[in-house]
Amino acid sequence: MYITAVFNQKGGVGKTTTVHNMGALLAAEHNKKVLLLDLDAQGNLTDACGFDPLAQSITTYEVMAQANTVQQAVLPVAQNIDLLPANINLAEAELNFMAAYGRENLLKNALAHVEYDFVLIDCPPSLGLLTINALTAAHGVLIPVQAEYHALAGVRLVRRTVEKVRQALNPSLALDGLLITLYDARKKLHLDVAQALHQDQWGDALFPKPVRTNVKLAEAPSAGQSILAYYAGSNGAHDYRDAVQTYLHRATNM
Amino acid sequence: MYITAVFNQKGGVGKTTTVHNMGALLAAEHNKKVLLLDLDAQGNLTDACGFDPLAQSITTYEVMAQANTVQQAVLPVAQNIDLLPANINLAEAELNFMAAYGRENLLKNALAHVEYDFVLIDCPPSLGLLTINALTAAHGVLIPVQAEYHALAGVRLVRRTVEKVRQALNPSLALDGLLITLYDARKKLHLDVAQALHQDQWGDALFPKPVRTNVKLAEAPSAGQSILAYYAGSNGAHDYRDAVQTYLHRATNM
Ligand SMILES: Nc1ncnc2c1ncn2[C@@H]1O[C@H](COP(=O)(O)OP(=O)(O)OP(=O)(O)O)[C@@H](O)[C@H]1O
Ligand SMILES: Nc1ncnc2c1ncn2[C@@H]1O[C@H](COP(=O)(O)OP(=O)(O)OP(=O)(O)O)[C@@H](O)[C@H]1O
Ligand SMILES: [Mg+2]
Ligand SMILES: [Mg+2]
Repeated sequence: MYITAVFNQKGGVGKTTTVHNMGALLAAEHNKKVLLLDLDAQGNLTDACGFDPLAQSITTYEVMAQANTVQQAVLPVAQNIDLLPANINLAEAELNFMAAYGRENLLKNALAHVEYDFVLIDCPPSLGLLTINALTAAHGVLIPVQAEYHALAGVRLVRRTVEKVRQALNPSLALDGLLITLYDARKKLHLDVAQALHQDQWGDALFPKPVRTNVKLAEAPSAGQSILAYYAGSNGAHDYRDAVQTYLHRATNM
Repeated sequence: MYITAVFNQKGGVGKTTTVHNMGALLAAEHNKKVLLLDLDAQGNLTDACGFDPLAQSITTYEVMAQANTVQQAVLPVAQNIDLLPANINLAEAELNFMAAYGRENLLKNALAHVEYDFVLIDCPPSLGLLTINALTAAHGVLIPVQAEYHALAGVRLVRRTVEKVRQALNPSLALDGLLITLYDARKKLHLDVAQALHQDQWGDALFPKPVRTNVKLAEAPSAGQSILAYYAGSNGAHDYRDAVQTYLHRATNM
């Protein structure tokens, strides 16, 4: 089983979109058994998969609190794909788990006995305890980056957090890569920032191709579908297909 | 003095862009004395104003910790505009202030003796202690919203947080309004979501005009400038000028 935390504290860079669509492709086109894990109190991933976050009584929160197991909480999304849902209850996690024994390992322990080929964790846009749990449980971290001004400072902040987790909690945390999202090659800003990202210390970890901006990716969640179900022939599906190829190659060679 | 918290836990919706540009316009075109307050450990607002977050030794963190006053920390941005900078130190705030006496009032107390016409607080994309401090210190809350699928669930979550703060910490917290950002009227998704937002319980609080997507707004931070200094004739400047008109009318009639 390979666990990836999809993380960037910068908001709105396509974390949820990446987890949802890479997960769908891993299951449908590579026959992998996938767990999509919603770790954001917004519950956007749960919502995008077609479920009402507020209607869920067992979520990631209850699993981390050891009140329930992953198996008791998961919802079937499609063939080979389960979802561990989240909702606003998760917002209490920072406060309630702060003093717990092994507070950074709660998620890792909860995932210890599950059996999937891949677990993709959708992190919230923050540097708090939930994100630390994801980075401690994960084998690798995948960083969606929008090619706009704050991207470079954002990647430096991610690197600082990853290095702190490697030192204190998870020495073998790998870098699955940086994936440029929402890319529009007609914008000089995007070309310039993409070039600057290549010069970054983690420039070699960039996925060879960006995910282009494609309104179909933004529409699919309103139908509760992945891009594969919503419009398989779109640029969005094509670009995430390429990303999954790169991801599989890297994750299986770690 | 009127304090506004610019807040939405959804990431990447234009919080920082809104604070920076509305602040610049209030100062330059309405002759108001403005404090821009960076409350995000990312330090994007500090960066966008042309300062290096990591080079700042006195930030919002030290002010909330009562080690320094606002006056000791502020940086001059332009005529009539000061910045209270932030950097990664703020990420320790959740942990370090959790057990402090009056932990929700730290920011309110820090702002008690400052003299500006307006204070605009750039909130992080989260529901934690920093955001609660902003909502407790504020007279009103301004909610940037991107007209995409997760907007409606996002606004419901914002409302839940605002109501909790009104009940427990700040009964007179007003709603300065909802401002649609990154708007592209050519996208049916944006038209549909904007219409749905009008039907929302807070639909009447929508600013009459959205801020259109305009690449100049995304470029200006790389020059360390507001849209006014970078390209005053752009759609971005025009749209934020309209927004400031609405904001001033509402804030002064509260
Ligand atoms: N390649 C793309 N093309 C067009 N729209 C996209 C693309 N990727 C994401 N989006 C849209 O951009 C918005 C932000 O994406 P998303 O919600 O996945 O980001 P996030 O990083 O998970 O945000 P948050 O930080 O709030 O968790 C959403 O409305 C989404 O539908
Ligand atoms: N109207 C607009 N047109 C074009 N680009 C915009 C507009 N508003 C914001 N942007 C760009 O979109 C990105 C997100 O905006 P911004 O960083 O202000 O959002 P935020 O809500 O502060 O994000 P976070 O949740 O990470 O704090 C930035 O790259 C910004 O430059
Ligand atoms: Mg998300
Ligand atoms: Mg911001």
